[in-house]
Amino acid sequence: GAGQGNIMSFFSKK
Amino acid sequence: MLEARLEQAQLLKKVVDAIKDLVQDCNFDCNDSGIALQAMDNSHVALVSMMLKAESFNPFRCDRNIAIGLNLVSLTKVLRAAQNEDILTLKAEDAPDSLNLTFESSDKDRISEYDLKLMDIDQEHLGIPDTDYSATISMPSAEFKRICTDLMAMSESVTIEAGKDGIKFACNGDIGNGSITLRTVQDVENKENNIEIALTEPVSLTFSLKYLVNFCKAQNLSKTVKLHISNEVPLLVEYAMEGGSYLRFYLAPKIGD
Repeated sequence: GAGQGNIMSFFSKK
Repeated sequence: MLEARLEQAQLLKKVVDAIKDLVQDCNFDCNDSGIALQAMDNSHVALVSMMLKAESFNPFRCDRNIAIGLNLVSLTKVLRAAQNEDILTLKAEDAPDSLNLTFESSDKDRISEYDLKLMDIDQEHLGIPDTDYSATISMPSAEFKRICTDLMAMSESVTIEAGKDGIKFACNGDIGNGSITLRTVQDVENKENNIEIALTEPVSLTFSLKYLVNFCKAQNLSKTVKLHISNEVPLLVEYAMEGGSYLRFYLAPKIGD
């Protein structure tokens, strides 16, 4: 099955 | 200091209700443009971004940056004491250790006052890039909730496919599979019934329904919801409110097979 992505891998830390 | 008065307490009650199961401890970041909140859920799959613009309050005063660190379970306990139609006023000092809330009945025969202890929350802020999404779908928020709830009965994830023929929500579960396809609707009499699909290229992404159903708790905030989708980036689910305020949810897609 598909794995769940992590939001932090899409948006960078400020 | 902060002083922010809402004509109707229900706006804040509904916003907090919509996010309290997703995030628990978070800062209300106040400045002269309004009250903002950005927080991830514990598993870092979803991100909540709230903006209550100064225009949604009357009056709104906040002359410097003030972080109000709140536990949303505690805030909910206090907000439960406010009637939907009460006038709600938030007050805080510049470096506050408490938030003062007053609820005034509309006929002014009762004033309730609460002080809520604040927390020191060291929160990471993420930069959300401006994105030109491949597909933007505007639809009744009740319809979106029904789709998510119906599909969750069959499967833990949904594939959202937007193409020239419409937008398809499809799921595959142990007991079988199901799908709902929506096409453009133009209801001139009741614009909130409209389904609008703006598409620059076809997209197909898979998301966890558990989170989508959670986002739908914001349904009472707005009759319409906007979904913004692009391949390989988080889905944006947006509920717009009066005065330019909004509640946005970002959800990381499922990846690979």
